[in-house]
Amino acid sequence: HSYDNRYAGHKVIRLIPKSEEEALALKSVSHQLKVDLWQPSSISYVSEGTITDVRVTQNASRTLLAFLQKTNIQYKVLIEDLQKAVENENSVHTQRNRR
Amino acid sequence: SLSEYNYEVYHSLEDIQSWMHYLNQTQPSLVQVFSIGRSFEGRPLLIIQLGRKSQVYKRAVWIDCGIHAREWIGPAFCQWFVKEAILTYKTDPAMRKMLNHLYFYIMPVLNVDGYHFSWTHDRFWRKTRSRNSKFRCRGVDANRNWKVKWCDEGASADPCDDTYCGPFPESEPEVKAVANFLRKHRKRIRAYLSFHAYAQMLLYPYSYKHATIPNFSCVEFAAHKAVKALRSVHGIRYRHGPASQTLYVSSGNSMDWAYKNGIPYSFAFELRDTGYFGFLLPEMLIKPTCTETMLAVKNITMHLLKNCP
Repeated sequence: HSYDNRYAGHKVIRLIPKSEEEALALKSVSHQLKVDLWQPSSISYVSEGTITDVRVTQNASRTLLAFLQKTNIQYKVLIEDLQKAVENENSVHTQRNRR
Repeated sequence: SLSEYNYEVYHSLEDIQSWMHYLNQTQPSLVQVFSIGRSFEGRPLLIIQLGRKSQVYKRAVWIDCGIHAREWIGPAFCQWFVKEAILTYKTDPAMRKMLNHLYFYIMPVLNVDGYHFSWTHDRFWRKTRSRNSKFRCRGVDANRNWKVKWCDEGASADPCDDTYCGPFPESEPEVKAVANFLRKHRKRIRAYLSFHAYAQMLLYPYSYKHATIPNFSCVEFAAHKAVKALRSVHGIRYRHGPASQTLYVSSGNSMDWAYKNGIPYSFAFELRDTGYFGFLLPEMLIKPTCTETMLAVKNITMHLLKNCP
């Protein structure tokens, strides 16, 4: 596995806060869960309507998804299995070369 | 040969630098590769001067890729651009005109340490790999480290943040080396193009404030034509406009710095996609992404040569 399988269970989730209250809640939970922000580049940019993509570990994803469902914040799982996506990025030829 | 190198896969830093040295040896009439310094970890910072060699004064266009380590489609495009330019020099009148009248200074990987780290350890690393004994976290955001409203809105003073601006402007040797080169050649360099991912946007200054640049009409028209040309290839839509409005306000970035330092036409591309793959754009999408972007870059360059003061 690429990168020693370190991305197994990781997900990339898209969040779109519908209000400033939701944005504040997202900022707080993102900080707590130490998400990797894919876009925007800084959590300070997140406000109402901001398309926010975060990468979370397996454990963090359970907590985050539960939080989003509880607070009814709109979300979509962009990448369900990040390890698979990392491996699919490269062709078989490139993977062989990397190994 | 030039055509045997695979431009439709992502390459390690070592491969990219070997390819550059190979070009230097085999394409002497159009290519000269040189180093502008060393990275924090001691790697050479290599630039390709691309264009017909001439004793006559020539204006130039600067292109850099790989400021952010995990945005691999950037370096892939820089390599594609060089390949296309060389291969079509004799057959494409527009390319021939560009390479005869201009030099392109292309830096396929600006953040060499970060790119290598993302290749070998952490695919989603963004920053440089500099270390400061005072802090437990490594790296500086190489696109927040330029001296233009440094460490203001959109940048962080926390070394552990991904948008860390650094201990002072141009603290990163990579940023310092490029800044020095651009300062030295700023009278010749007419355009600055920087390649990032992902958002599908073509941006121009300002990023650090909400204001209109003095040469707005020429820049906006160039951007408008470029995204129209880009869309004509595969139907992919790019938004365009001032970075502060189209994306968000961020201070200390290279595009604003280049503009402030006298390079009149400064752009940043955010390449494919818009989030389906994000940073993990599959290799099979390298060709369509680079083909459409190539047309946009040619369009901008030709427009600036012909229509802008």
